[in-house]
Amino acid sequence: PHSRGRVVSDKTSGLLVAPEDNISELNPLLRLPKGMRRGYALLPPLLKVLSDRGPQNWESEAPRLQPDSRALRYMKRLYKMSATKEGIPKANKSHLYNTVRLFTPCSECKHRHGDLMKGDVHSVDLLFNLDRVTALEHLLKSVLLYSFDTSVPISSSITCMCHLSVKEHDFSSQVCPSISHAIAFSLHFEVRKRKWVELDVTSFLQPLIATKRRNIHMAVNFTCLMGDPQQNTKLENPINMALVPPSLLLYLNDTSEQAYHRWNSLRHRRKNPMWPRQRNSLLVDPTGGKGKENSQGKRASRRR
Amino acid sequence: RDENLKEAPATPPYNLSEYFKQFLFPQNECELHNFRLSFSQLKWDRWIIAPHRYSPQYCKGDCPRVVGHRYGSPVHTMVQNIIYEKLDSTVPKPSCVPAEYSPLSVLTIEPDGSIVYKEYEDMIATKCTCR
Repeated sequence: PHSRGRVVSDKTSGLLVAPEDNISELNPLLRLPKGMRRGYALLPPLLKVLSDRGPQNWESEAPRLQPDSRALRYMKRLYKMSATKEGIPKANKSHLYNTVRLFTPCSECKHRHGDLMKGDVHSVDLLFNLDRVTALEHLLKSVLLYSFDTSVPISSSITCMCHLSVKEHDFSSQVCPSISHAIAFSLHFEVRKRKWVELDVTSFLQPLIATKRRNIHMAVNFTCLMGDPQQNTKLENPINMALVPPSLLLYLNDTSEQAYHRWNSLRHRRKNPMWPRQRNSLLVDPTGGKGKENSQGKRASRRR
Repeated sequence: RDENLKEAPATPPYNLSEYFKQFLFPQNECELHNFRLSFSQLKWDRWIIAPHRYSPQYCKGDCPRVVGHRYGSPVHTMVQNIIYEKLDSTVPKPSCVPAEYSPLSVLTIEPDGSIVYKEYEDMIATKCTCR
């Protein structure tokens, strides 16, 4: 099909839709009834690859940007937690999301501020490009993902103050972007073996992502000290650690037909008495975190 | 059936159960077949990070003339068989197709270097039917 006629991508859903005028050239099998064609997905995203990338032009494809190895490691771990060895989404996971996207800040920014990362006060400028998020992917949760290097002693108690601000590009003045809104919070955590810290910035980024903003420009000031104010230990000797600029993690619910809708299959199970009943409460954490659902899940499994 | 038995004296008695089984379980009937591929075979492993293996399975086999509840086929399937046999043989017989699927989680690298975990619907055939 890619040799016959030009196919355009549908901006709203990001999927391929053949233009009206040469629909007649498409293979009759691929043509949808007239009423359904407008803005509707002809092919699911994975199959879109089949139509874009036939074996003969695989070699000619433009090289992909390689992701950061830490980010890759984090996503592989998330995959193992969310899917079985055969690649099937884990049934007992009550998470609402069916899509998770990890963005690393654009390389120019990283490069420009690389040397700022040493010392105890970290100020970093982050620009995330969210072009890949489609119109049918709805935000459930957004997290800034920090990874520490090995110089920080394990199981040390660290308190960090984080000042986050979003920058708006005011095109009238080319000199510098203005700050639209800012947030400051303090974060206490124990550095564990895994050396990842997730900063939940959902409420902070929600208005931006809801307005389908494609570029998110943030400034993050990060100061970390050893100790835990709640344990009345004195905050002392700021930590001199190298912080890799954080990645942005978006937990999304894709409402397109090709995406797996856990609730549909659960409803289907409920209709079909052959399948064991499962009690799921809609009030669970979108990422399936600990909480009362788990104990319910356990009770249900025990009863089963 | 008695003639058949008579005709097959050469079958040694000890695999009689095998002999009878072919009548209980018809051969080549519609059923789910295993099929397993790895994305490296398709040279897709550059951008599909997980899973390494994917078992889509497939359905193959003959559809019996009278499709009963065994396949969960709708009544229309029998009607189609009657149309094929009695009215118009250009109308195809019912086909052996997947009836149920399970989803698949895929971890991919996007062209811009971002990483996406997505759960896709209906990616693995788990049950077959005739319709």
